[in-house]
This record gives sequence, structure tokens and C-alpha cells, in this order.
Amino acid sequence: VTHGQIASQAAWPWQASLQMDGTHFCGASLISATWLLTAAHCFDNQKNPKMWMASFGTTLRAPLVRRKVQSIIVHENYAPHKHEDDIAVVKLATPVLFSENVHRVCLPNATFEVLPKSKVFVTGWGALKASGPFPNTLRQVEVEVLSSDVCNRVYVYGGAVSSGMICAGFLAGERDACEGDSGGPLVIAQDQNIWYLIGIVSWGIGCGKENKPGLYTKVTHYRDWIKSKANI
Amino acid sequence: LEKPGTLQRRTHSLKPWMIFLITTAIVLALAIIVGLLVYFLEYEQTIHYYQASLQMPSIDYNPDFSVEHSKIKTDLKQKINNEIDKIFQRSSLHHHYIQSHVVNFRPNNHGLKANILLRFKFTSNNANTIKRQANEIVHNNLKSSESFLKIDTSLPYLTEVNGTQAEHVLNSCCGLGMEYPPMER
Repeated sequence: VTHGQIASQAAWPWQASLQMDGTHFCGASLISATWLLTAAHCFDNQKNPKMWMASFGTTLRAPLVRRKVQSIIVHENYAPHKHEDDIAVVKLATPVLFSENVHRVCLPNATFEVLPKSKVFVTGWGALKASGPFPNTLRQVEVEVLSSDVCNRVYVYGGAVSSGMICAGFLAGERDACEGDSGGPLVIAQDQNIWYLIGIVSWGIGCGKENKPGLYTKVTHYRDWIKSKANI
Repeated sequence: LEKPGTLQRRTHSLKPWMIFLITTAIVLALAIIVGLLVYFLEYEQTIHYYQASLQMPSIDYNPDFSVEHSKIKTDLKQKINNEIDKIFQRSSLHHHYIQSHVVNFRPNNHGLKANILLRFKFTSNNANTIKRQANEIVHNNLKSSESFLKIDTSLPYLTEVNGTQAEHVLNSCCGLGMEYPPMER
């Protein structure tokens, strides 16, 4: 996360870290006691669930809870080095016990609409700037949803933004997700401060660069796919 | 000739000031142990959870009661929590009662049924007394025709729930995170 701030303990209790050999690789969101939602590209190099571990809590070293991964389901149409259908569900070997600091995020219905200029938050343990250091404590940043029309402008992403993606950030740059935030949540608050997962950190050019906001997998677009795989 | 050796006593009696010092130390240690025991048993209050089942004969089941964060569900939860708060806040347990939490709604033959978790804080040696009193308070208050809540006669007693399990249930609803917008300082 670039130009963000440290997150407090129970602020984003659904945030998970996907790790191999104790090293953080990707973010993920807890959507039930046994399922995580993340990005498919996190598994480009390693699809064996036995190699992966999920941790919860705001710090990577000294996590609150850790779980082994039982299975990984990547979207059937996803292809490495492409940006489409960048979504996967991960089943934990044993369910987590919910607490104030570890519990699930709400999934929106397929009809849930997010308007441009809506304030949303992205969180993660990703780099603090392009090719920069990685933090041990979870970070958060508030960004704005941008319309696909704006993001498809020639000088932004020139038509690469499809209907299964959501664009968020600022054309001026600075506040953005970055390397290592992939798979993590983009959330919006609705009535009564209830947070809904609307996006999964997917791709972008650089981090916090002018005219290069973040692109996220649009959760509502894949709502039926999630239901079919995780029954949630 | 060697002089035959005389056996010397290897022990020697303690001096009075040493006996006094040891006795004082033992008495002090005992006093500290007893003090700590009394403190933890009498003053160290811990959280206890009880599960209860309530009936609402006047309310028909609506599928929206199963929809997380639906308005009808949130409003009814609030109404039930307010009613239970009122009952305990005017009872003898008002110092021990913390809050009630509606876990879920289910349809049943007598309208709607709600499972609730009651949260109390008290010293462990009071557990049986408080559970009995809480049970009596719920029963006595919900017997009256004034309340829309009725006791579920199929499950007449409050059941104690393990703290971790209760926390799991209390945090099982989705999307509870940072307060937004953040408070300006």
C-alpha cells in the first residue's frame, strides 16, 4: 500500500496473509470460517496447497491465528500473465474460530452497485512504494472508485479494463495498492458500518503512478462463481 | 596414647531472633497466599455467557429474518436486546449483566423463535447463584402478558456457553470492522 497508514487491530479482521515457507506472498479475505477469496495470479508459480499457509492478525511476525491450506480453486478461465478472471478461492484445512480480531467480510449480491467516486479502502502487507520495502504491520489506504470509462482512456489503461474489473485510486497517483497486496480486499462501508468486499487486488502499472490507478477483480461479477465453488 | 575422640553434636539450636524471623516470613507468605485467594475468588470478575431460547408468538416468520443485516432482522434484534436490557437493568443482577445478543431467528409452531446469548461479569464462586437468579428473572419477567417475548418452554433453563465458543458466535456476523467515517480528533 502506497501513501497509506498502519491499520489498527480489529479494523480489517477478514484480512489474511497467504504465505509460503513463512514468507508473505499475497493477501486474501476471509469469507467464511473455512474459505478465503483471493487472486488467481497468486498461484502462478505454486498451486500445491500443502506449500501454503494462511495467517490472520495485523502483524506478519507474531500472527494471531494460522491455518494450513487444504485446497486452492483457481477460476477455470484464468491464464497466467492475463488480467481477466483473476480470482481464486482457498479452503482452509481447519475452520477459524471467529473473534473480534478475526472474522469474515460480507459478500455483496450480484446486483450490488458501486458508483464512481465512492470511498473505498484497500488493505495489505504489500510494498510501501514500487520496488520498496515490505511492512510487518497491515496498512490501509482510502481510494475512490473510478468509472471504467475514465480508466479505459488512452492515457490511462487504453481499453484494458473489462466488465469483470473495478478501477480504484486517483489519476493524480500516490494512494494505491502495490506488489504484495495482490489478492487482498477492496471494501466499501454500507449502512451501520458494515463492510462489503467489492474487489480483489489484481493489477496495475507501477504503484501510485499518475494516471495508473489500481485494478481489482469485481466481486459482484463473479458472485455466482464464488457460490458455485464455496457455496457462500 | 591418643586421646579418645569425643562426639560433638553436629546440630546446634537456632537463636531466638532467627526463629522469630522464620516465623514472621512463614506468616507473611501465608497471609499473601490467603490474600491472593480471597482477591481472585471475591473480586476477580470474569465474563460468563448463557444461551437462552425465546418465543415470539405475535411475530410471523419472514424469510428476511435469515438475510444478514436486513432491516427487519436488525430492527427486531434491537427490540429484543432492548427488552432484555430493560429486564436485567431493573433487576438485582444489574451490576453483573452486560448485554444480550440475538444469535439467530427460526420459524416454529408458535411464531418466531430467537436464540440469544446473555453476557454477565461476576466472580466464579457466584456462578450457580447468578445463573439461578438470572433464570428466575427471565422467567418472572417473560411470564407477564406485557412482553412480546415469551420463554421457550421446551428449553426452560439458561445454558452456560464456553467463552471461546460464545466469542465465535458473537463475531459470526460479517463485515464488522473499522468505524467509518473515522472520528475526527
